[in-house]
Amino acid sequence: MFEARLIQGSVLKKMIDAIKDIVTDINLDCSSTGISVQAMDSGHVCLVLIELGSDGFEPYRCDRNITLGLGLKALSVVVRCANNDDSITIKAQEGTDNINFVFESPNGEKTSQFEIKLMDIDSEHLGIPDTEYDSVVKMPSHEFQRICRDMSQLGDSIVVACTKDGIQFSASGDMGSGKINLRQSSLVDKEEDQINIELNDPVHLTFALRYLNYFTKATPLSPTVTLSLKAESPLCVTYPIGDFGSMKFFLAPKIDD
Amino acid sequence: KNLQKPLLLYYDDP
Repeated sequence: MFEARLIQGSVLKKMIDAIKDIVTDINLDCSSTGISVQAMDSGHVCLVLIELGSDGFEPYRCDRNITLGLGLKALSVVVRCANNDDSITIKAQEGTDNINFVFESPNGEKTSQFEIKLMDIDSEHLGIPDTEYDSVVKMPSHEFQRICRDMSQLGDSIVVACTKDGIQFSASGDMGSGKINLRQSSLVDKEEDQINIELNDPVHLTFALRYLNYFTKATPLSPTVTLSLKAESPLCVTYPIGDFGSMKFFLAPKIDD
Repeated sequence: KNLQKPLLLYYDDP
């Protein structure tokens, strides 16, 4: 038996909105410690990794490790039927090919139940090692979203460069070019407005803006985002989910032919 | 500058 109740059901809605343009099907890998999802886009250049600890759910019950394969289209349709302040309970019995969703309003007056057929999804799992990044930049998530949106008006690619002077985003195309510099903030009122730059080594990488714009669909999940960069390695974009989980996106850099 | 290698070339398939 698997059962997990998320008090803030809107978090699930936001998670699905954040990935539905990148992947079509997902496997929920459920264990006693929590739920994880790993999925790649069809081009195999970006990967989504969601990790949700069991402590984010009340109750959480997972008697035996179970993998639940779901089509995001169906999931998206069902979850859209929940109100933002509803709790969402996910239930699956062993040996059945359905997953159940129960939505409950805060006062308990309205409950809704939905069922989705499970799918057999062939997914490749990649082992992502703990990486020592050259630079780790934490910034407001809306700021990162804005930069990606603005830069995609100029070109298809964005160059991200971290030096001791800060982080620079640049793009160029037929129309012209643009550069945006961010420096580490000194004094800010709110921690979530802070720009924090950890620099071990200067780093300079190019990425496809199309994917970064997909990743920023996760902005409603968190006020902050972390960019982890390493030379000649995939970028890792992390959105924390409350204090119990995270959504990470990995993207291969563009390289010289 | 348009090549992106698939992630499989960066990370192992365990």
